[in-house]
Amino acid sequence: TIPTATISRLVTYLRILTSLENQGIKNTSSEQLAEEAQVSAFQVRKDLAYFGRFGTRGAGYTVPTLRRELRRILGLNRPWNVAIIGMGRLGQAISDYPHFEQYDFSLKACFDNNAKVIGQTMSGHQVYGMDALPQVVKEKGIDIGFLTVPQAAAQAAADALVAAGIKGILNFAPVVINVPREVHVEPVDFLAGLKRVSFYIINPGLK
Amino acid sequence: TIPTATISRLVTYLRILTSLENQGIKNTSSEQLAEEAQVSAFQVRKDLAYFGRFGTRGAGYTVPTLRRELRRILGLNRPWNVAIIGMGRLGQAISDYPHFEQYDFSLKACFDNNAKVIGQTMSGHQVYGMDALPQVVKEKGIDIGFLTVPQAAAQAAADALVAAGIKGILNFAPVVINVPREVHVEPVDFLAGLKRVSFYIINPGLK
Ligand SMILES: NC(=O)c1ccc[n+]([C@@H]2O[C@H](COP(=O)([O-])OP(=O)(O)OC[C@H]3O[C@@H](n4cnc5c(N)ncnc54)[C@H](O)[C@@H]3O)[C@@H](O)[C@H]2O)c1
Ligand SMILES: NC(=O)c1ccc[n+]([C@@H]2O[C@H](COP(=O)([O-])OP(=O)(O)OC[C@H]3O[C@@H](n4cnc5c(N)ncnc54)[C@H](O)[C@@H]3O)[C@@H](O)[C@H]2O)c1
Repeated sequence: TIPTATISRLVTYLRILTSLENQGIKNTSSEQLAEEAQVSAFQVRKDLAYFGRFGTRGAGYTVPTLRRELRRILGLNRPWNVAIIGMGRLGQAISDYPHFEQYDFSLKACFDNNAKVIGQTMSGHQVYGMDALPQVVKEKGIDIGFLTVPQAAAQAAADALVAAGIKGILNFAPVVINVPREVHVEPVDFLAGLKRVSFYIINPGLK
Repeated sequence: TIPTATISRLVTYLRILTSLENQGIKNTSSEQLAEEAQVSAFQVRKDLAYFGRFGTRGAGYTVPTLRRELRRILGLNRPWNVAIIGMGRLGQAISDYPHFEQYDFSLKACFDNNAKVIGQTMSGHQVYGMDALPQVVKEKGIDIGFLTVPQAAAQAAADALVAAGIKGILNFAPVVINVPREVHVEPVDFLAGLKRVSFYIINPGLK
């Protein structure tokens, strides 16, 4: 199995390669990627080695080629269809957030179970009721669900997503949800960054 | 300087130690921490070495002691006062989120610049106008501001936080903000985890 940390670093290398490509830079090296990613060149080579041979010994990597490879490995070379479950405050804020179009994640549908919310138009989408979930997931080819319902509703909403055939869940609710092995769940918590803020306030010299 | 990745791993080690302590487990080792954190034992020892000598060679670490040390290093052994700037949908969702009390981060005040929102009570807090920011930051000892205003307003709101004496900013707006060196800014992007979801959907065997 590949450590989660490796995949997070691959996402970082991809971000760096995208920036290099945007600047018209054709070549890079494990040293340059390492410096930008704040890791060792050894770590960069070790991470890439999980997935194949890239670049040429002594000559580094071709930026567009490595970028294309990483996008393929990370599943970012194809569009992904997402749905938001729970169109309360967080769900609405996420539906308007400009960044997820950046990597071909496209919002296809929004769901809620509150009669006051269902049928409303939010971020250009009409909100469906939960009974429409299986049909809409199938018709629109939804791959990933964003779970932004209250804590007490999270497991039931996750069960509905799994039954509808969803492949992955981004779980914003502050509770662990149980799903079958073949469904991938990623928990989301903004507080990891908050602890980095307190660290740097205490240790300003270490920035 | 200490790489951000090291600090993120320290946060992970602390989470593991907290869990061990809750289970009444008195001792651990770099190997056990490494396994739970999905890194090498060498990485664990290297990370801790930045901050001092912990544990005894051959005998591992005492869980409560190492946990206390990490809390101190991460600035989590003291209460932190936070304020939310921008009480729209994301700001309101964050103000209700149950987890940030867990590590002594306590919400002390909420601000907005919309007359319809100012004066309303949200999550037990009355929303202040931005003109009250310097006084409230001083009186309530606010250390950290959560920036949850629209993209176009982010720099101006950050300037107001800096002028009011804030030490750190958790920036949710999708734009880089400029602040003096002594103020720490941590950007937040819920969607970093989304790319891990797509990776594991493409590569289920690698979980
Ligand atoms: N991960 C994070 O960092 C973070 C930050 C803030 C909030 N949260 C969490 O996000 C969630 C949403 O927060 P919020 O403030 O937007 O809540 P909210 O109450 O404003 O919205 C919840 C919405 O979910 C709907 N809902 C409830 N049960 C449902 C079900 N079974 N199926 C479909 N829809 C359902 C409600 O009708 C409502 O519209 C909460 O669990 C909260 O703890 C997470
Ligand atoms: N980091 C992430 O992952 C993520 C996810 C979703 C949304 N966002 C971002 O969070 C921000 C808020 O999103 P939202 O959907 O809650 O927006 P919103 O429009 O619902 O709320 C914004 C609030 O900020 C207030 N405001 C505007 N200018 C202000 C100023 N100068 N000072 C004080 N208050 C001010 C408004 O009156 C409003 O109440 C946006 O920048 C959005 O892009 C980030």
